[in-house]
Amino acid sequence: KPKQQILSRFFAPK
Amino acid sequence: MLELRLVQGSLLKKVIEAIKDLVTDANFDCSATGLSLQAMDSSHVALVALLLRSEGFEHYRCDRNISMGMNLNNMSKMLKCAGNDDIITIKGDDGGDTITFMFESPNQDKISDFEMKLMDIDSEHLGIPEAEYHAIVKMPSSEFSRICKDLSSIGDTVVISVTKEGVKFTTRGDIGTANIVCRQNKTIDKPDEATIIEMNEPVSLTFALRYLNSFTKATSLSESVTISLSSDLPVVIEYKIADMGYIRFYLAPKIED
Repeated sequence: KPKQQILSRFFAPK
Repeated sequence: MLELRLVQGSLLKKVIEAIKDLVTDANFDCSATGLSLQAMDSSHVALVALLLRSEGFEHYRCDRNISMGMNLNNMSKMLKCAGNDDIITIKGDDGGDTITFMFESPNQDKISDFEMKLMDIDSEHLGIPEAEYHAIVKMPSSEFSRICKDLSSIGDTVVISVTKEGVKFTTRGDIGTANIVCRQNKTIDKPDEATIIEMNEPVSLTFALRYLNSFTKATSLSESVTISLSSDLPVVIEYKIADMGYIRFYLAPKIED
């Protein structure tokens, strides 16, 4: 089953 | 002092209905630019970014930048008390712990105000860099909504692939598989009904249909939706809000283990 990634993997906190 | 008068009050009602199931609490940031919001769902998989530009309001006064924490369910309860044709004015004081929604009927014979408690919300803002997307698909929002709904009765995830042939939505479940291909279609008179595919490179990504179906609650805000895809980036699903701004949903892709 494909694994769900989370947004912090792509975008850094401001 | 904050005073924002929105003649087309139904827009605000629709915006809140579109995001309240994804996000429970959110800070509304008010500045000279407009009213904006950025919030993630509780699992940090999806993000909503909203902008309602100041020019879209009939009257817009925001003396200093303020951030107002609101529970979207409570906000929805209050905005449901506004008629679809009502003018909505949002009023607040700097440092106040409440906000007032005023509803005026179109012929001014009914005026209501609802005061809502604000809340302190620790929210993390993410920096979203401008990106070059491998493919951008613009299609009727109702068509996208229909596809997400139909496919979610068969599978939990959808593979969205863009090639020269068009955009393909694929799902797989216990009962079988489904493929829906939408080809570019510019030949019709109504631009809102067109499907336009701009592709720099073929791209194929997997997403949870549960989230996409949640995003389609924004369908009534815009006749068309734009889907921006790049490999190894969250997809951006954008609904433009006429003359005012946009609501954008970002969703992190799934990857094979």
